[in-house]
Amino acid sequence: NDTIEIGPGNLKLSYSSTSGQLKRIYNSKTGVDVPIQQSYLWYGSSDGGEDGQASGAYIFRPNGALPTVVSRSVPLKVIRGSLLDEVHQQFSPWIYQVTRLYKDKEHAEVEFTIGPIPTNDSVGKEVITQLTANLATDKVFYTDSNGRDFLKRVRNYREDWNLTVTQPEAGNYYPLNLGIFTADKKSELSVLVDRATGGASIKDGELELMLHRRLLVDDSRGVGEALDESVCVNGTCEGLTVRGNYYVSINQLGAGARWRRTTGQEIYSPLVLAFSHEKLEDWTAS
Amino acid sequence: YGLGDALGIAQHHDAVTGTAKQHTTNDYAKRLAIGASEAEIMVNSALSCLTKKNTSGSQCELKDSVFRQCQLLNISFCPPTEEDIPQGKSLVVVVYNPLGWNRTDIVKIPVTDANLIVEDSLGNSIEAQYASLDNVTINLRNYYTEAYLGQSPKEVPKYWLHFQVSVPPLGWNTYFISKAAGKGNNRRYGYFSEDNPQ
Repeated sequence: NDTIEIGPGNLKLSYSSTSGQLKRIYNSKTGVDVPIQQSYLWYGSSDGGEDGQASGAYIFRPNGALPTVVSRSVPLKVIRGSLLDEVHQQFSPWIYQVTRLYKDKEHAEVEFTIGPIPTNDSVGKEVITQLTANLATDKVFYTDSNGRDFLKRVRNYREDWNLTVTQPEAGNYYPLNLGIFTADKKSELSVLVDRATGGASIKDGELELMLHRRLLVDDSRGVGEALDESVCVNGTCEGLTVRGNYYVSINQLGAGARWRRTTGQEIYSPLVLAFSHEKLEDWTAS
Repeated sequence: YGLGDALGIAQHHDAVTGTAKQHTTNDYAKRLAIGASEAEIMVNSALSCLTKKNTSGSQCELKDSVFRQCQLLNISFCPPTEEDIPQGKSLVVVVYNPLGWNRTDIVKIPVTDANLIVEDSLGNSIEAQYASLDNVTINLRNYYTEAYLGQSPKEVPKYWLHFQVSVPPLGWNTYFISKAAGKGNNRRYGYFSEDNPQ
């Protein structure tokens, strides 16, 4: 009774009605059932005080502190319909999320709206979303290579040289153009993105995406300006707000590749909508 | 020229990664937007030629387009869907599929009225679902249209209208949205999403 289940089709998401946290993803067609949590956190950016290298436009370098959890409990607003169900969640005054499950789709669409990132505490922030599943992934995850093959990544390890890890988070981040996934002996957890971003698996069973950054210090690598973009109305400026989507799927081991390829193409080449007000009889309809 | 500029910028490492000063990034964004709107004009013209009755491709003038697109649909800014539908006409939505396989998808457009009928090209009623616009989207729409278009919004759309479309490979399909005959008919044609009591 403390669970809210959404999803008009095969894919179901269960949320805790007390904390509002995602608890589980279940696909009734494939039988894949993954306990999972999703949250937003931010890394405090290094200002260069520790070793002279600040986080900036070129370089991601957290200040060494653990990432701050934005909210441990979040109110839910559930909207149900015959075509889709939606869960609206305001994680903080500057993080809003809508999760959508469609009737005939076997993945969850997550729309994030992040910003303006507050910096009045004089800390630059690099905002991530984390998906934490109970998969025994043994340090292994996969990221695409410029939208092409998914390459195997092993945390704190490089196949062709002896890696000494000096940056436990940044040293394990990889560029994503298409997505990231991880797997254990039974199931796969995949995430596809609608934009180039950074992704990592810092703990077993966990995937994270870097979604927005607002920094106060230049990293001295050439740009000569802190990554502190803003937009102005009538002379008053505020930090940027980003809005985008990522897509989450669970599959039996080995079955996720088909979803990643087809859905990846559909994200990259969405349906084109064109509008007019002409009369019906003037159209060759299809 | 605009599209050429945009393609050049889209391949420049500073523009791709965001490692430019803000005034330079602003300039890149402006040129990318100019390129995108030129591409949109071309696509609109091509769609007009494809969809106009009694016109073969060779006779069609590419400059004559009756279509508009919405680059800011994600923040619910889409003037063609918000304008009053003239008497005897519909809002025509042409959906083009650039991929080589059949696609069935749910599209959503912002509307001011929750008493609409969606029909396919054969005149069949299509199931629709309305959802109220959330405040975050409305605020984003107001702020960013003011900042980038210098345009204070007139009537803000109240709802998202969702409906299912089916489009053949590398082809298109047309959907017609019109006002329902009487008031209160929306439940016949569309399901109005409601909040979960919890």
